[in-house]
Amino acid sequence: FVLTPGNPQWKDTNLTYRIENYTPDLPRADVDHAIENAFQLWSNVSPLTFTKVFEGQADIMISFVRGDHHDNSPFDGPGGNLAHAFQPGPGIGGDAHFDEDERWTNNYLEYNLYRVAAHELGHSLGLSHSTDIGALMYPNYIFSGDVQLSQDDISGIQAIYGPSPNPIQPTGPQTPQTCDNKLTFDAVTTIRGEVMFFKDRFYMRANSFYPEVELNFISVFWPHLPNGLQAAYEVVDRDEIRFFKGNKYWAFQGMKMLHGYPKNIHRSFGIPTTVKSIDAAVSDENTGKTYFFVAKKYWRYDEYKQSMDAGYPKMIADDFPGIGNKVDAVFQKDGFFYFFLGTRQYKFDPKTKRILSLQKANSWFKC
Amino acid sequence: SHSFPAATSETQEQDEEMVQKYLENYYNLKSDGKQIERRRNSGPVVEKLKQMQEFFGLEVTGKPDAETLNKMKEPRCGVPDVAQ
Repeated sequence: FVLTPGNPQWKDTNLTYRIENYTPDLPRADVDHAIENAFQLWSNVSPLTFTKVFEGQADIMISFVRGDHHDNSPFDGPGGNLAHAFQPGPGIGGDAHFDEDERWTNNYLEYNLYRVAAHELGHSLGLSHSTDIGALMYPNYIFSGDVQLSQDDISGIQAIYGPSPNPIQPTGPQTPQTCDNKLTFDAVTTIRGEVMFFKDRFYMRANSFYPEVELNFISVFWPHLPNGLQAAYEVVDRDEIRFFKGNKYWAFQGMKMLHGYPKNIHRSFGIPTTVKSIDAAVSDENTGKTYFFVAKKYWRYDEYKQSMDAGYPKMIADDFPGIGNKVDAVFQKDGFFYFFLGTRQYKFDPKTKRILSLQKANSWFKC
Repeated sequence: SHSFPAATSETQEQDEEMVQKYLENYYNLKSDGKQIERRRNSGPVVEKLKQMQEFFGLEVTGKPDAETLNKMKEPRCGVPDVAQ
């Protein structure tokens, strides 16, 4: 996080705000709600309180304007610059302006007013932009389905105003660090020749032609998917990706969700209803056999016959010696299986049933 | 490269103008009104590009590569990323 240079802050933490005008894009009540919720995010984690006033000058004046609106920072029409806000101070200090040339929404369509307002009010309180892509104070617009302060945002506002009076200090989600030695994954899969790693709300991908590891919200590609996926695999010859969470799974071709999803894993694959969720899954491109790993056991499903093979479940230890129990994730590349257990990654040869190497989970990120 | 239309000089110029405007708006590049082509590899522009690439975790090349241009085209907050 970054505090605004000069560390401007409100001396009195009981602040007032006023919505000077309303966008025609949304019902007034929705605008009121979005702004109120945005203030609530910040008051929940700090000593700050916000009271709405309906006339006169408030500390934070909120308005919808377009083009040059005489604050020396003209807007630029649709897209690009969505909104801005001024650091704490008298007069225009703290005020937030939203570009009326944008379409303001209360859902995942661009641009979600609640999401943008939560960011702008961070500026009104003394925060600048954060380099943490998972933070609300990240400069670029990303709507990941839910609007929540990350730990980075909370640490920032508390650096200015101190902790919340709440006896239980609120915390927020942390963004994975690709070169963190302790990095583990929820799921890993190939996707059209690439390898994608999943953790909490994020995906990570590394490729040979760009040195930096790409990390972004899963919702950038698949807005319908929940956070905290548990397993994922690719059926290469059908160009299909399947994501698993709990007893549901979703199927996509590229970014397009296939019709009728999510579906139930018990009905679709014949996995016993005693299984509440899948730990990891991989489909062997050479045999069309898909392996579902659950605790110490695994099932094998035939993608061609579209039925579970007989004689399963079996113990993982019997057919994948050395892999042990509770697999976090697994994917196949060049005929080998890569198993992820915590921070460890095993390269396994399914033909010889031998472990060929042991690496750090994030070894693909060339740290 | 045959799969992508080679960037026309016009596209290139548009991109260069976008880069300049972006760096003026968000990275405190002083706009001296000079034509863009004389500035493309000037010290300040390269420096500000590196600052932006660093901020967004991109490869720090000082050049407006595809990743950098894509990032600049994303909708965003109008408040600068660096102190004015």
